[in-house]
Amino acid sequence: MNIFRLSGDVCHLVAIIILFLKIWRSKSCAGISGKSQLLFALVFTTRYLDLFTAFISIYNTVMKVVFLVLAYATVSLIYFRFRKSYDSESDSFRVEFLLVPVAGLSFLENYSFTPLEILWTFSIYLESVAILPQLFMITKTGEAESITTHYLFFLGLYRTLYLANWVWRYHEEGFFDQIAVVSGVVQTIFYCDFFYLYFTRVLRGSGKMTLP
Amino acid sequence: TKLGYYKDEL
Repeated sequence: MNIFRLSGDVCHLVAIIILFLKIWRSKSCAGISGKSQLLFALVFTTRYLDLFTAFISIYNTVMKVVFLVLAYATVSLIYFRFRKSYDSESDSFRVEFLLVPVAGLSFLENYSFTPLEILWTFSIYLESVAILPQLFMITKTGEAESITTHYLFFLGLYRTLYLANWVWRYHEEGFFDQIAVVSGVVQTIFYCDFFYLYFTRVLRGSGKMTLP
Repeated sequence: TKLGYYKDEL
C-alpha cells in the first residue's frame, strides 16, 4: 500500500458516494447514465468473485463489499426507486458495442485461460470504457450538473492516481501488470477532455457545465 | 521484472 494507491481508493469511494447521495437527496437521477452504472456493477461483480476464493486483507475485503453494495444500490435507485426521473431517451449509448469487443478481448488476452481469470480480465477492460455511456449522455444533452461533474472528476482522478501507484510499484517491487496498466492508461485518456472542461468551466464558473 | 497482476488492488 502506498499513498497513490490509498488516495486512489479514497477518490473512488468518494466518487461513488457523491453519486449515490446526489440521487438519494434530490430523489432524481436526471443526467445520470443508468447504463454506465449497470456496467460498473458488472465490473465489480466480475472482478470481486475472488472474495469467495482468496483472502487478501480486511481492508481489501471491506472495500470490495462496500463497492459492490453501493454499485447495486445506485443501480436500484436509478432503475427502481427513482426510475421516473431516469432519462432513458438521452441514455442511448449502445452498450453491446462495448460488451462484445471487451468480452472477445478478455478471451484472447488474459493471464490464464480460466473462468475467474477471464472474468477478472473482462472487468479490467470493461472498467476502462464503462464511463462512455455517461460521457456520451453529457455530450448529447450538452450539459451536466456540477455535482455530476464532481463525481466524474473523482472517478477520473482515481484511475489517474492508480497510474502513479503502478509506476511506484514497478520501481519498488519490480512488478508490472500489463493488462491493468494498459487499460488504466486508456481509461484515464477518456477523462482528459472532461478534466479540461472541468477545470476551465466548472471550477472557474458556477452551476452547470455546458458544452460549446 | 516480473510480469503479473496485483490481486490486492481494487
